[in-house]
Amino acid sequence: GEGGDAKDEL
Amino acid sequence: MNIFRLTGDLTHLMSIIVLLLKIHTIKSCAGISLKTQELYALVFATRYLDIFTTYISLYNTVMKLIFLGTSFSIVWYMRRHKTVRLSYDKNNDTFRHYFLVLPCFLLALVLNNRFTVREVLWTFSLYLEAVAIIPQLVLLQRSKNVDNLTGNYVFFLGAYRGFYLINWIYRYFTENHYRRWITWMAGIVQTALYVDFFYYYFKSWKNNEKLKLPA
Repeated sequence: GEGGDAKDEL
Repeated sequence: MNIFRLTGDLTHLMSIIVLLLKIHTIKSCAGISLKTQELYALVFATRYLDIFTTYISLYNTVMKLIFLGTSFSIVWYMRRHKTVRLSYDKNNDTFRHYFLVLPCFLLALVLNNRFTVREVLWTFSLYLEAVAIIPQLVLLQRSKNVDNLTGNYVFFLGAYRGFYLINWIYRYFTENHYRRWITWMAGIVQTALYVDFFYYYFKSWKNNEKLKLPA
């Protein structure tokens, strides 16, 4: 990602 | 997607199925905290705001819709269904929402990756999910005997957290630039809340006794 928290999880 | 993440999602789904089973077949929500269920509905509503704008995978979209739909329907059943709502243990489910919602929101305003509405609400949903089980655990402690479905519901929820934690450890070592301190922080708090419950869950299972948490 962009270095932040990934948003691919539920 | 790794096996730990998938197992985590499936145990999360299992917890919801167990709860719906109790509500639909026994027409009972005895021992289930409406406060916790309302907090989960709020968690999913604030986390999945981008459901129709950001596409990740069909799997993700479908699961998000399931979590949103089931969490709101569970709240509806507990509040409005003519028989289910009668079994709601209102007198013991006294934990106040805002004791959890307000601190989580303030923390999300201060500790976030980016100060945007979308990002603050996403961070808020993670903080809130971490503590949303607390009213349910309080209600369990106040219940004399915890029935099997309720015990299994909380067990699957706890298992989901455990598997997500292993998933993050796995991703930390297998993916580059995997920096996600908010998820870690909230996730560790959330998993720790279940440690006590698991101890008594396995103890009752080993001794073949009904689950009861010490007050």
